[in-house]
Amino acid sequence: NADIVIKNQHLSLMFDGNSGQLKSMKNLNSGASIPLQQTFQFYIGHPGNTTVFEYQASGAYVFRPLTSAPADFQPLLKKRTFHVQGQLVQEIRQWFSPWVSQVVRLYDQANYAELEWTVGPIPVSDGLGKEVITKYSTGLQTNGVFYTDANGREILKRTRNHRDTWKFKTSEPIAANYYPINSRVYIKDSNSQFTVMTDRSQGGTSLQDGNLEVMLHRRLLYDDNLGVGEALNETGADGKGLIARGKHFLFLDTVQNSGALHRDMGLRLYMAPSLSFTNSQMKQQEWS
Amino acid sequence: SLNIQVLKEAMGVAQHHDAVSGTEKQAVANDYAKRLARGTLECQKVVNDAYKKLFPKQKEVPPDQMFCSLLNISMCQATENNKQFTMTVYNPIGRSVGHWIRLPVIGKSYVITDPNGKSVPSQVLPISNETKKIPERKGSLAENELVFWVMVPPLGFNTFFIKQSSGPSKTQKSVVRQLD
Repeated sequence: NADIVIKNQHLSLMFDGNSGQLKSMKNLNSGASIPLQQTFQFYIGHPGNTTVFEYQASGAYVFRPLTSAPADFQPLLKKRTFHVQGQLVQEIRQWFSPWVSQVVRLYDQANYAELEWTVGPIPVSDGLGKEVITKYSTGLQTNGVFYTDANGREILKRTRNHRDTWKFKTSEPIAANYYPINSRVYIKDSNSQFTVMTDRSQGGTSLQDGNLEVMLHRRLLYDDNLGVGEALNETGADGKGLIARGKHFLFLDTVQNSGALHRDMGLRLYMAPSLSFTNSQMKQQEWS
Repeated sequence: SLNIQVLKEAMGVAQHHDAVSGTEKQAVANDYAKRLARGTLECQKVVNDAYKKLFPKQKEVPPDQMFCSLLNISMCQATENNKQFTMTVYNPIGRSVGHWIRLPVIGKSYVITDPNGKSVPSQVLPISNETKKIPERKGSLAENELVFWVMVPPLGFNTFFIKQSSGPSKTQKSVVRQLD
């Protein structure tokens, strides 16, 4: 039950030996280090209600959670956490629910940690639509401020419960603080910056200081009455609902170093090399 | 350019905000996906033709390039069904980049040779049960993933020669430990 550490030349990640969950992250070059917990939770999508003016369900156009806090998954009776070791890549394979799993990967020489999340199919037999998030808790003193990008170019400063151009007042404390994350979101204090890069545009926020949450997958049962005319409920190849899989890339470094890190990674991620194969039996010598 | 036009038009149609934000009806979403997939296939034909011009002349007719769009769920017929195959990596950025390759394979040991004849170290990892359960993977034979690092020149490509091996190779087997 001792804690598990996977590390390479640049990063070290510690996992709890009992739960298999992330515990801390450290940059071995700059010394930046944070406690880092990660959880998966879900909001129940609002079904809408009967008064004409407030008939607003959560759906394709609108994110409207029924409750003010996300729900936790049922604790797993039997966990399945694996530690895969090797010189080129090390993995911690985590299992959070029968339909939520993740692989944390650390490649040799990489200055980022790759988290491949797999969510779904989201069960809705209980008649409740669900919107699944992952939450990173870092302990950084962020004073309600976080940063998201606009199409990978302009970085926008976001402040919790605040708008620059009007006096903020809302009846939706969760949704009102959600912003688009086109490719990256980060939080920082005076020393360190924690950056999450995504492989697709997602939504996210920072509802507590030091926390970042990113929405991964949604399955809702009611039309939000704003034009689509149907619920956000794709049934997928086998009719049981969609399985979504994607990646987050985590960086931790000083504030000074972080800009270059995620800009360089942005190029390498979004203009990644393309692969093609042939069944040619030609040998390299012949080829050259 | 006729081939590329198919993808151009699909991208044109997908400028509609509901394609970008996902607020279209399901049938429309399926249609966007079909147009984009068809456009992608047409572009792959162009890539295939380009490589035939760029690759060295071969005795027999050069084989067609095969593309794998389900590598994210560890599925690729080209690497699962062939014990020997070539992989060409194209880099669209104006500087050389390194990239981690993960290929679904059925074997446990492979000899990978880079364009300069050097042997590339690799590691095999077992494909997880969570991945195997994904319905879109029906029919996949792969049990392992072959992971290795490649370098590709700016706005250029490199070809790697990959062959399953029963003898000594630079493939390292992963050590898998269950924690709980």
